[in-house]
Amino acid sequence: MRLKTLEMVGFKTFPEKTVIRFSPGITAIAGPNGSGKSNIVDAIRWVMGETAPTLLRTKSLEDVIFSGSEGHPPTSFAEVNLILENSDGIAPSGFESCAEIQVTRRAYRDGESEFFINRSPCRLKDINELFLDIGSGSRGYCIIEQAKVQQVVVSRPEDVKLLIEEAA
Amino acid sequence: MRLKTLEMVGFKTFPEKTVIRFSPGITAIAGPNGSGKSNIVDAIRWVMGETAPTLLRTKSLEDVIFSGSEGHPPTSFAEVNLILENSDGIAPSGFESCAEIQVTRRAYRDGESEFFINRSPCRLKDINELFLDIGSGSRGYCIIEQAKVQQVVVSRPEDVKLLIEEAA
Amino acid sequence: SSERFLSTFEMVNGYFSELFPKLFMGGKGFLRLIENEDILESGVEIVPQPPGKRVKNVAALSNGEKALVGIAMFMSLFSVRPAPFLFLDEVDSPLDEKNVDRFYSLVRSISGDRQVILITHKKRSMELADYLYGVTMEKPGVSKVVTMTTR
Amino acid sequence: SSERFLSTFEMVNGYFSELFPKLFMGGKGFLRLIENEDILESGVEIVPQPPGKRVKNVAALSNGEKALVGIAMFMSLFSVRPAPFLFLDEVDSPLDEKNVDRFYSLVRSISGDRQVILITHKKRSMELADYLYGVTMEKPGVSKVVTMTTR
Ligand SMILES: Nc1ncnc2c1ncn2[C@@H]1O[C@H](COP(=O)(O)OP(=O)(O)OP(=O)(O)O)[C@@H](O)[C@H]1O
Ligand SMILES: Nc1ncnc2c1ncn2[C@@H]1O[C@H](COP(=O)(O)OP(=O)(O)OP(=O)(O)O)[C@@H](O)[C@H]1O
Ligand SMILES: [Mg+2]
Ligand SMILES: [Mg+2]
Repeated sequence: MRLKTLEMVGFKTFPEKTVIRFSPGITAIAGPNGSGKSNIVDAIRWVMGETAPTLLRTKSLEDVIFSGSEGHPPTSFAEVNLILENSDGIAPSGFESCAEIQVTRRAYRDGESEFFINRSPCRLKDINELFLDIGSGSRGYCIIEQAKVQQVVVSRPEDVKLLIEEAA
Repeated sequence: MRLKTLEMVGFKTFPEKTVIRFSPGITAIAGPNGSGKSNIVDAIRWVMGETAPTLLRTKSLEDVIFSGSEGHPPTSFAEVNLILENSDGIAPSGFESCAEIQVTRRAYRDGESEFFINRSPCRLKDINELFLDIGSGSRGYCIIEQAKVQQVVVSRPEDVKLLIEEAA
Repeated sequence: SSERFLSTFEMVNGYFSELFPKLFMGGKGFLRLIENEDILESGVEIVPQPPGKRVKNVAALSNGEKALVGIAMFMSLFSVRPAPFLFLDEVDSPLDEKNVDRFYSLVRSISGDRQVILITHKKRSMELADYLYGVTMEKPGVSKVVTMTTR
Repeated sequence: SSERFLSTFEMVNGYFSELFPKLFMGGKGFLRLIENEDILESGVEIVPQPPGKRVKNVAALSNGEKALVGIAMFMSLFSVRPAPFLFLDEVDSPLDEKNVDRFYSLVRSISGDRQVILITHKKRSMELADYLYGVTMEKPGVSKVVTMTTR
């Protein structure tokens, strides 16, 4: 499986629909401080099923919804679509015949979250299983940030062991 | 008071006597990762009387003594001299007549530490008082590093209050 | 004594509200005293408001924004109890080029007759300093300090 | 099961010992299993030995050295359980120019047919990537993504 497109609407600093196409190889993302680069990574974590507010840099899950800015009113919901392409023929179980898989997460201000796979409603558990099958989970090793890198070197041996157990 | 010279011998990655002269204005220190820049800051903290091993990035105080490297045997002691110049006529109490003040700290492998002011032995307490008089202490605001900067923004209100109390 | 604390608080808050818009090119930053019957429980909250944004929670700030808020805070504390010298160790590392310049002009403005020693990997900071020292390891594990340039 | 753990440990250790000298241009890095009667108490210790140095305690490592050790560790975990994509958010920020290049060639060597997305402020990383996206805020508080270059 490979990343094809990420679509965000109403998520953090992306009130209007924003589409990012991914290519094979290495893609760099650059831009000024506070412009929204790490918010893109948060969108990936969120659509992959992350539910802990602190791992999304929020106090509560509704804080991912665009809270408004000088020229733009707040939005009433946040939605992220992640479209994966079956480029290498190794699809998660149950999706062997799909050329693409679209995963959708939507959240409203009342705290309700909806999940969809290929536009049909599903549970959070289905999303977690899907990404585990692919080998990436929101807490796996596919998202690495600087604080985590510095942290691992000085952490206690039990914590390093836990990291290896997760990979087992 | 103003910084004039820092002399290090046997301290961390400075086995041989190293002298740094300070000038007025802004001095930048640059160099590769692991070359010894932050060790200079640790030397300043140490000679100003810092006794907590973790604030010197060590497990115990003897770890500040050069532990040897490929071509260089370990040293048996560490010594740092900080020479301050009375450039503005505002000297700490008891030192009004000194044009310069030399503060020395020496440590041996058996854990003993010796302190000197203008080459005569003194106690750690005298060193602490001297630097408090000047307005800088090893834990004051005259040494700021990146981890501390990121930390203060997300710390609890009681901890921010403590910072202000220290300045009071 | 709480008298001394309150007057120090007012001074730090004064500096913070002045430095914040300089670093963020606008917006407002201030410190809020959280009163509590039990004085031990009371605290101080940092309230950053970058220009054009509605920040609900400081944890949502970016790496660079957090660094700028923290710099404004420490520079305010330093201004209230100025030491004759200031060491800044890689404080500029999360900042983009424009913010490195703003940070640098802030350092310049507070240096006055004090000595500032800036440990940095940013070329911009090296260029703007009055003096530049290099630290290298010609022999593995042994540091050597060389003078690079002077103004 | 402890069988599975041990075989994973061996694999991660294998990658770590291979990646460490590539990042540090020499030296040795390995993981040590700390056995304990009470299996819950046992743990894994990271043992970094940069070339020419005798590191007694990981806390004494510099910012840049810690980042390189951490990068070697995460890249080893990633290699054992490879995901189809990898996001790296400002992992290169404490590194000097030479280490940015070494980090980059490590990323290149593990990217293979996987997608790597690198958020960075380092010009060097931007130049070497296959694709470059810019994120800006033309209207305050609202992000806009633009495609910059492609190979
Ligand atoms: N729900 C939300 N609504 C509006 N703005 C938000 C929301 N959540 C976060 N933000 C804003 O997003 C900004 C942070 O963006 P982000 O962390 O992506 O920056 P960045 O590009 O990674 O910057 P840096 O290079 O400094 O790390 C903050 O200013 C924060 O206020
Ligand atoms: N007592 C000691 N004897 C020998 N070497 C030591 C001692 N204490 C620390 N070191 C070494 O000093 C090095 C760290 O140096 P320092 O933190 O000053 O680097 P730096 O120049 O600040 O690098 P960076 O730019 O990555 O922050 C480590 O490699 C560590 O092993
Ligand atoms: Mg960021
Ligand atoms: Mg350092």
